[in-house]
Amino acid sequence: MLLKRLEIMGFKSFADKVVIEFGAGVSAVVGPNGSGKSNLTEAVRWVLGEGSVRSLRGQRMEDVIFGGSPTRRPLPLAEVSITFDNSDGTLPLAFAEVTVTRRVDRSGGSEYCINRAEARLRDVHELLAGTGLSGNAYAIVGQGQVEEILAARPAERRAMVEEAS
Amino acid sequence: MLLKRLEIMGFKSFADKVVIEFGAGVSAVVGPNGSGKSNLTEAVRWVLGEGSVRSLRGQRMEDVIFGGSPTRRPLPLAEVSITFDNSDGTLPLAFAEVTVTRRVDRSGGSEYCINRAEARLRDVHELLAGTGLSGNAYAIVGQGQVEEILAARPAERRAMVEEAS
Amino acid sequence: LGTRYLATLGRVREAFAATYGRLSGGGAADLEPVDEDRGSAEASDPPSSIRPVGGLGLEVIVRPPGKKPTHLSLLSGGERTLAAIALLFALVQVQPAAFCILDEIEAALDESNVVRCASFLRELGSHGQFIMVTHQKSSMEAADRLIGVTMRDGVSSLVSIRLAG
Amino acid sequence: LGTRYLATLGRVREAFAATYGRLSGGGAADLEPVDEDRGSAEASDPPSSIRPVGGLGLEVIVRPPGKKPTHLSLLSGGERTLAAIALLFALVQVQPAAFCILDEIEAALDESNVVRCASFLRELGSHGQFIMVTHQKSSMEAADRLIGVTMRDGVSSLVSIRLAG
Ligand SMILES: Nc1ncnc2c1ncn2[C@@H]1O[C@H](COP(=O)(O)OP(=O)(O)OP(=O)(O)O)[C@@H](O)[C@H]1O
Ligand SMILES: Nc1ncnc2c1ncn2[C@@H]1O[C@H](COP(=O)(O)OP(=O)(O)OP(=O)(O)O)[C@@H](O)[C@H]1O
Ligand SMILES: [Mg+2]
Ligand SMILES: [Mg+2]
Repeated sequence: MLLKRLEIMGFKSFADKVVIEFGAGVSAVVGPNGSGKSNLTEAVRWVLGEGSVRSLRGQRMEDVIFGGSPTRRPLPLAEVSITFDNSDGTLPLAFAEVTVTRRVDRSGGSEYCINRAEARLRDVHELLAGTGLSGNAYAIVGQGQVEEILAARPAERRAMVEEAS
Repeated sequence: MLLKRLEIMGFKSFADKVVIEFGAGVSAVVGPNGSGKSNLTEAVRWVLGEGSVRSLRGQRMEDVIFGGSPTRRPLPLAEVSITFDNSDGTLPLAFAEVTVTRRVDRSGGSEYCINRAEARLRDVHELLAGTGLSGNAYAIVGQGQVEEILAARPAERRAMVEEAS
Repeated sequence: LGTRYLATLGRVREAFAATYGRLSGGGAADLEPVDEDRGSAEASDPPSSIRPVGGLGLEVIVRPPGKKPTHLSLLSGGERTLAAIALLFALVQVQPAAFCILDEIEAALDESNVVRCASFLRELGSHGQFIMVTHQKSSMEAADRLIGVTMRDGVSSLVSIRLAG
Repeated sequence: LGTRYLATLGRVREAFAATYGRLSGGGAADLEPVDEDRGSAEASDPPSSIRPVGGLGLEVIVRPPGKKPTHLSLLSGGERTLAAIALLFALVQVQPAAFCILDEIEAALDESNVVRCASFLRELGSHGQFIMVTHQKSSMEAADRLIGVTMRDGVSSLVSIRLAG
């Protein structure tokens, strides 16, 4: 399974729609302080079902919606789509391409789609089970968080190894 | 008042005596990871009366004594001396040069000297009162601690401003 | 609340705004008195950084250039560090401490912010003494001298350093 | 305690030792099962990083080259980050996640350690997909592609980037 593409619209500082194509190997995200690099990685976390607002540096879930700037009005909703190449069948779906979408507006909770069909959060979690991307995955290390793996309690580290089993 | 010199012997990784001369302006301490730069700054904190072992990354005060290496035996004690140029009379002592020394061995607590005369910790604190170097001084920022000033509660920030008054 | 504290607070707010404006290239910053009954104007659920503790405290408000005033928690790592450094430098300008120790405070900054902080620090160095631990070349170039630390077989020692190229 | 977990634990310990040995230039590292009754062999007052929580946990033991095995808390910032990265890379090697996101994990590393981590990551990139946010030039040079992020008037967008010189 390969991460193909990320589409971000209205999420945090991405007021205008942005499409990022990822290739194989190592992609380096670069830019000045405050340009939006961590927002980009948080968009990935968010579309995969991140439930903790604090881990996204917000106080309410609506904090992830573009809140405006001196030259732009706030937006009513945020939407992120992540597309995987599933030609090796890693994901339990009979599609060569799988797209997960999450949308939130200022009034309500989040809505999810898998390949444009409405889905629930638990469907997304079930889809991703075993990919190392759900729950307390070691595979996503946030800014300032690299030493967390050392601060973890021994039992949490054992859980990581079990996750890797 | 100017910081003139720091002498470190047996403190953490400084098994051999080291004498550092500081000049006016900005001195940059440089070297590879793990070489001893933060240990050097902790030696300053320690000789000025730092009481918290945890803030020195240790678990017991004897953790600041050189604990040995594959080629060196552990040392029995640690001693640090800091010398100030007091020709402007900032420190309430009738000396042009003031040296504060702290020593600890593996059995007991710390001993202090001011210009080679035995002193108590409170004498050191009284000496440094008003220099911005005692207590919760904003003037010493440890590794990874720069954002603490933002995380501080509003009342703590007010205390910092009061300290600056 | 003493008149002396209020006078100092005024000078700190002024220095904070001026310093942050220079370090950020045009941003705005302020300290706002807050009390227990009235939380921050910007958030109904203040995080720990603005939870007043007994009486009047001080809240940090920052507006990076080109953006609207933002809750500290939503700022990027580099933006938060820059605000913290500006506040630190403001306190140092209003009431210089005998000397100031800074251990790797620019770790989160991009190159242009490192350069601005280093040149600002260089100016502060003409009125006070600073010891900064750093891995950044630009910070080393702005220093008045380099103190090299090296380790061999678990023992630290000093080396004299010249900056390459 | 499943045989599958023990088999995985064996592979993670092996990968951790090998990876840390390479990243640190000759150091040693291991994971040690600890239980509630018996604390760490190295400290009678374990800090939170080795407080077992119910049943068998895993403690991290690290010995940088030329030093004796040291309690994690006494290691330098860069040494801790290097150990954490080695453990992370070990988990990724044993059970690759679909992709891995790393947000500024090398902030505490000196130049030579950044280079070693970047080249190791480059090798991992031939078997898996990595997205790394970075300000370090050496990390950019080791990447397969650069994704540039820029901000204007509070709105983020992508830019194509070429590495200078
Ligand atoms: N909901 C939102 N609406 C508008 N802007 C937002 C929103 N949430 C965050 N931002 C802005 O995004 C910026 C932070 O972006 P981000 O954390 O991605 O920066 P970064 O590129 O990772 O920087 P650094 O290198 O300092 O870590 C902040 O300036 C913040 O004001
Ligand atoms: N009591 C002690 N005896 C011997 N060595 C010690 C002692 N305490 C700490 N050390 C060693 O000192 C080293 C850490 O030094 P220090 O934290 O000063 O590094 P640093 O130069 O600041 O590195 P970095 O750039 O990674 O922050 C560790 O390797 C640790 O093992
Ligand atoms: Mg960031
Ligand atoms: Mg250090």
